[in-house]
Amino acid sequence: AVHTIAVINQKGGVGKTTTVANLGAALAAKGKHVCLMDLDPQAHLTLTLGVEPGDGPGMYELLTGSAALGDAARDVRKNLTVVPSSIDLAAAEVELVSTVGREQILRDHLLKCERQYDIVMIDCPPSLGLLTLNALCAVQDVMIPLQPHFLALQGLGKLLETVSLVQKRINPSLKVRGIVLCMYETGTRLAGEVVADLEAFLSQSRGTAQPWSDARILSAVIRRNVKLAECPSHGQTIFDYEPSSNGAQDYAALAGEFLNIFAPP
Amino acid sequence: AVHTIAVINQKGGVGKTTTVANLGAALAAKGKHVCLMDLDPQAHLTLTLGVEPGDGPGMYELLTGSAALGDAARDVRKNLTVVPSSIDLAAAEVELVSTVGREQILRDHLLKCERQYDIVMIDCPPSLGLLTLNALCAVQDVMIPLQPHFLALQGLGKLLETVSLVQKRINPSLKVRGIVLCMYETGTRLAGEVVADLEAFLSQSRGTAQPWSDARILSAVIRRNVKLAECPSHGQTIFDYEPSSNGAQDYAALAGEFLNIFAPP
Ligand SMILES: Nc1ncnc2c1ncn2[C@@H]1O[C@H](COP(=O)(O)OP(=O)(O)OP(=O)(O)O)[C@@H](O)[C@H]1O
Ligand SMILES: Nc1ncnc2c1ncn2[C@@H]1O[C@H](COP(=O)(O)OP(=O)(O)OP(=O)(O)O)[C@@H](O)[C@H]1O
Ligand SMILES: [Mg+2]
Ligand SMILES: [Mg+2]
Repeated sequence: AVHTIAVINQKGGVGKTTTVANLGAALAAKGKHVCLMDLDPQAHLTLTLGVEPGDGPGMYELLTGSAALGDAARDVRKNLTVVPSSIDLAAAEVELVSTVGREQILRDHLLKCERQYDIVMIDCPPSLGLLTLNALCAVQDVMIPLQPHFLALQGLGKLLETVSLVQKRINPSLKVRGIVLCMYETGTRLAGEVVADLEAFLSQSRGTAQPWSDARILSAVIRRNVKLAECPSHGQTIFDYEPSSNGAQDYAALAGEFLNIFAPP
Repeated sequence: AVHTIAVINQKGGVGKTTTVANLGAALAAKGKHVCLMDLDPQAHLTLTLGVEPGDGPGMYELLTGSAALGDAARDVRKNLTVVPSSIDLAAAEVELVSTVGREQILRDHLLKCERQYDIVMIDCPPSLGLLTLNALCAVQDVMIPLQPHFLALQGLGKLLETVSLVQKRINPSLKVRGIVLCMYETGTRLAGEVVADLEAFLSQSRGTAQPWSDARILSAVIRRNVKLAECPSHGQTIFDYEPSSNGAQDYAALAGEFLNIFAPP
């Protein structure tokens, strides 16, 4: 069965896109059939994978019903497909406001794609608006990239509140399974303190009915590595660009752990 | 006369708040009377300066007309005042939509504060919505913090488009005077390439009627320094927390150049 994951954080610049692109590539390299969806009108995932935003049907056409998943999905690597974004997607957020069943549109597409993919991962924009809502209604699981900085936990509370609302009212099987620490500065007191606070927060929810009651902080962290910031300008993943870098090692390690947590055999 | 500056970038996590807090503190230390305004419902500037969001009148009351600047401004250091934010400000963005003269509200407050302050700096949220629009209508100058990463320039284009619209239709004297490079990773090829692209872009606008035709990249860059990420958790500026750090040095240098560009004698 296909495993569907929304990668979410309303805070900007915390590593969502970098994670979807490079974790996706690492999973494809392990032989999984992976479909990545760019739900951000900024189309950074699209650009990172070397696709021209707006060039042919993509996420916008999918959400407005003028294309099927088969038309909108592009092969970008062996085992790796992307449904690209474009600036039109910003309009979709407005156009969809008064559409009946508006949160379910993406869900219906995912339910039809069972035969093709092992993993579908959705890169969300930095907001809790209608696009992100569509992702939360459509998937089984949530993964949250988090930068271990002081104010990151404040944003997390608001995010979990939104997940809880969607889980209670629209998508009962929704679960937050993991938090991945991105842009991690090893050896700094700050990272250690934020992680300790996060662990304390999560342990308080164990055994409750909250959709994050089983959420784990993945032990594979993604360290700061300028190579990860360089490869998008070449339309490359870290594995194309600099396979021996810390960035490549970290995302390869993350892929292994990800499979155990999000797609157990 | 008071100099009014909006600090803007719709991209998240690029250093807006860190710059407003620490540049503000550096200017206050130089003897300027500085008022910082927190226009972000996330209230990170408020928290960074050790003020409790929502505790007493603040930005929300200012925008909805239930408080004057004198009531909403708090002294936080010698020569340094903050108008705090709170989560109510998110509601203001919706409430103000149908208010006549909605973009002018902040402008009217600033026009009345001439006697008190040398510099008023507004910390904007990561969006180009009604709150940011209020800031753009209210100030004379714009400063743009930018992280020298590949996709930063793409967001800049969209931001300048918005500044241009406001300048043409509502605020003819609006000017983008400076871009400050934040989270700068010295010695990386990436930073050098992005700065070269940015310089090429800006040189094309010299002598045009665009509001950024005189914009400069400030030579004082703010290097990555974990101390800058640590001090907010203590409600401290970098000058309180670690005055000998690179972060403190960089913001002190920025303050000197800032005065030449934004508040020349
Ligand atoms: N581990 C890392 N080391 C260094 N740079 C990184 C790392 N992860 C991401 N970056 C860079 O930081 C910036 C922000 O990352 P990214 O775009 O993945 O965040 P995001 O959460 O998707 O942002 P947005 O909210 O705008 O969608 C990008 O320029 C990216 O290349
Ligand atoms: N030069 C720097 N070195 C290290 N960390 C930094 C630096 N500047 C900012 N930070 C940290 O990076 C994070 C983002 O910075 P900041 O909050 O100032 O960005 P912002 O643009 O205001 O974000 P937002 O869009 O959410 O308002 C914060 O945790 C901050 O402490
Ligand atoms: Mg992104
Ligand atoms: Mg901010």
